[in-house]
Amino acid sequence: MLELRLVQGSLLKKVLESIKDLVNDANFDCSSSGFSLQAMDSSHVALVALLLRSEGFEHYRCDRNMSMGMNLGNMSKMLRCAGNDDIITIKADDGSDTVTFMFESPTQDKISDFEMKLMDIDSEHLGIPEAEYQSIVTMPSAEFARICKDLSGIGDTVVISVTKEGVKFSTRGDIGTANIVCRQNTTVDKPEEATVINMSEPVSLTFALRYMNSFTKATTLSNTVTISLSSELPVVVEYKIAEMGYIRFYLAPKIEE
Amino acid sequence: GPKQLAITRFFSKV
Repeated sequence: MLELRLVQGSLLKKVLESIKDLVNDANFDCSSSGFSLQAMDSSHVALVALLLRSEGFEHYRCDRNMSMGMNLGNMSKMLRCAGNDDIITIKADDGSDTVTFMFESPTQDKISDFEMKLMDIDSEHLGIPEAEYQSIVTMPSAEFARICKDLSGIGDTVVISVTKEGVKFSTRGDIGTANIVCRQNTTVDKPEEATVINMSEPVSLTFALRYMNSFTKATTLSNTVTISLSSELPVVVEYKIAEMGYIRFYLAPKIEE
Repeated sequence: GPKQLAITRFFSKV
C-alpha cells in the first residue's frame, strides 16, 4: 500500500512538465525515504534524477519498496487536470497495475480521482559516483534559461568555461558567434539573485544546447540553478525543490574527434 | 563538429 499526500501539488505538476519531453517512460521508485526517479533520455545522452523526500509530504505511507512504471506524457495529461492550488495524493495497492492520483481543491469542494495504467519498464539503473567538481556555479535559474534560449538561436552547442573571471557561455553558428560572461556577483539584495562561482580548477566543456534548453523547463521549480562541471564528467544541472529534494539533469559532453 | 558522448560512458549499470 502506498499513499503520498502532497499539499503543494503544483510541485509535482512542475516536475512532470520539466521532464516529460526529455523522457518518455520511467519507473518511479517509492521507499520509506522518498519518491524518486532516475531515467535516461532515449538517446542515452542525458539522465534525470528526481528526489522528493518523504518528509516533504504531509502524509507518507509506503509499506514496501515499489517501482511504478509510468508513461510521463500520460501522467502529465492527468496532472494537468489538477489545479495549481490542489493537494495531490498518489495511491497504489501492492501488486496493482494502476496508480490513482487524487486532487483536492484547497476548500475541499472539488475532489477528483484519476486512475492511470502502469507499465512494465525495463530500465537500466545507473550508478552515479560521488564526485568533486572542478567548478560549481550557482546563478539565477531565469538567467541561465535566458542564456540557453538566446544562444540556441545562434548555434547548436554551448561551450561553458569557468575561470576566476567568471563563467562564460559561448556558441558559434552560420551567422556568427556569441559570448556571454557572468561574473561572480554576491552584492545583490536577495541571495537568489547572486551568481556564485566556486572554482578549484578552471574548466571548459561543450554541450548540446537542445538538452540544456530542455533542462531549463525546471526553472519554475527554483529561483536558482547549480551547474557543476569537471573536465572528465557529465555536467550536473540541479534545481532544488523547496524543502523536498531536487531534480538533477546530467548531460554528457561533446568532444572534438 | 564535436562528437556527442553517451552518458553510459561515464555512469555504469548497477
